[in-house]
Amino acid sequence: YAVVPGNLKWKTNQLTYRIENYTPDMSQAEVDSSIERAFKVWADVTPLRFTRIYSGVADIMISFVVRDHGDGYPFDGPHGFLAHAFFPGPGIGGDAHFDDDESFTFSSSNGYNLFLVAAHEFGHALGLEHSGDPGALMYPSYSFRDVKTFVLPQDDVNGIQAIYGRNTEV
Amino acid sequence: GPVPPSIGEEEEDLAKNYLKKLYNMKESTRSFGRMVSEMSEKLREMQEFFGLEVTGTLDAETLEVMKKPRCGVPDVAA
Repeated sequence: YAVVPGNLKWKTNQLTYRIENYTPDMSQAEVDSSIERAFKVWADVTPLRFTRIYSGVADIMISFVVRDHGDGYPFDGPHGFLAHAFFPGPGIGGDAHFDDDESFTFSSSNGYNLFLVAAHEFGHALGLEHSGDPGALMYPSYSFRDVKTFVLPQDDVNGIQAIYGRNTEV
Repeated sequence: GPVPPSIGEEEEDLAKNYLKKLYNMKESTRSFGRMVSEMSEKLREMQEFFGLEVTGTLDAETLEVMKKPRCGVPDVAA
C-alpha cells in the first residue's frame, strides 16, 4: 500500500458525504446502497464514521459527470478512466467524481460495478495512494470481483489502519 | 528510440497521453531526442509500478496494461 505524501488525512473521524446527482444506469436506491456499502468497507476496519447529508457541503461530495467537468481533470468517454477522487482536504479535497459515460452496475459483471469503483475512490478520499499489489482494492486497474463476498484485502487494511488506526468497536 | 516499429501511431499516442496524465510526462517542447528519453524514463516508472519487465520501451504487454479501464488518479510512482 502507499499513503499520500505528507500524511494527508482527515482531522476528524466523523465525516459527511453527499450524493449530488445520480447515474441513469441504476436506480437511485441501488446507487445509495452501493455508496453506503463502499464507505462501510473502510468504516469496518477503522474508527472512521460516515454520515450522509442531503444539502450543503459535505466532506466528500459525490457526483456523476462527463468529459470536462471543471476540475482540470476531464474524463475521456467510455472506458479508459472510470472515476477519480481528491485526497483529504478542504474544498474539492475528498470529493469523488464518477465518469457517467461508463455503464455502472449494481451487482452484474457487465459494466463497472459502482460499489467496487466507489470503494476504491473513497480510499483516495481518505488518504491512500495506488497500491502496486494486484490483489488490492487500491490497485489502479479495474477488475470485477464478487461483491456479495467482498472482503477488503489485507494490503488495503494495512494502509488505512496506518493512517487512522484500527476499529476499536470490533 | 523507445518505440519499436511494430507499435502503431495510434497506440503511441495512447501511450503518450497515458504517461502525460498519470506520470507527469511533459508536453514535447524540446528536441525529439530528449522527448524520447523522458518517455523512456516514464515508461520505466510505469513498468516498475505494474511489475512488468522494466525496459523503458513501449511493448505489447505495457500497452495492454495502459488499455485497461482504471482510476484516473496518478499512480504512486508518479
